Amino acid sequence: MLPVLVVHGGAGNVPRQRAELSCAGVREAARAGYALLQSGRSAMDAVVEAVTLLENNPAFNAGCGSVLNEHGGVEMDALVMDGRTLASGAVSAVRRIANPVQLARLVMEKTQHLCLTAEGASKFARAVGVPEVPEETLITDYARKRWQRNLQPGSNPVECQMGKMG
Amino acid sequence: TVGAVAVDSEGNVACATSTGGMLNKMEGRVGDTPCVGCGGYADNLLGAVSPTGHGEAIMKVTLSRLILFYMEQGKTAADASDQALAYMWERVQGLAGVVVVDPRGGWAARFNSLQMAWAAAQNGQLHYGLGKGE
Repeated sequence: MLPVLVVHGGAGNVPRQRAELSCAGVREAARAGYALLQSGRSAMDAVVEAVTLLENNPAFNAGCGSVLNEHGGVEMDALVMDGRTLASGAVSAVRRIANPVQLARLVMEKTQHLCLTAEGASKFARAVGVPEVPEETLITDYARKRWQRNLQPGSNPVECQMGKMG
Repeated sequence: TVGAVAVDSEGNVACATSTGGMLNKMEGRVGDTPCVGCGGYADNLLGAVSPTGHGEAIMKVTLSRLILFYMEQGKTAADASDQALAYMWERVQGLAGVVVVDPRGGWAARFNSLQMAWAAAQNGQLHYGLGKGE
């Protein structure tokens, strides 16, 4: 069996000035996750490690660098799934968490549920010792500029983010 | 959105996906990411998928599970991904991308959007790309 790890940093329209940052970020995440696989760690460990690095990288729209909602806030979603047992954990509309993917894994491992949302997810995070972070630490200048641009009348946020048919 | 899929040395598969969502979304909007079968799926018998793209479109076709359904029918990870993305485009004009592994270590990174940053590591080699054909 040859271990393998594949990552993505989001589909859509990557501006030229961010292309190299994006490529460097996915390479770094793939290397880190693959190193865990080579050391005998599980596929679950590897995917959570890779996604954690991507969440911490402001070049991507997850964790630090998340896009903003209509009110300029950050609400994040994450999911993990283990193919051995079909166990799964998720969080939705969670705020002030640096690494939602790690919180999703804790939902899988420490609850009988598949998904916790919004304030309930925050309460669970506090209960299991996951620290809250100031929302400002998750917001980049780039995300704020895109949010402001898409507040204009006639803007198309979906097309702005996804581009047109490839 | 970011995501990863993996097969470990024991043949176990897993997926993870994380996102800030869509630009300027309504407060409380939840997309495909936390939904099993939409924002990811992993089954040792079939493979694992992590998608990215227009969440509402991904949810309408349960994209991750659809890809594994096509793989269950015998298609490769790449062919199953292309077929599912084509179906999503035909039915709901959705743009998305996916990373996929099968339990034997086969993998694919496919998208119908303009671009998707991706990287794959296997057998000591690193592959990566951004645009079509890379």
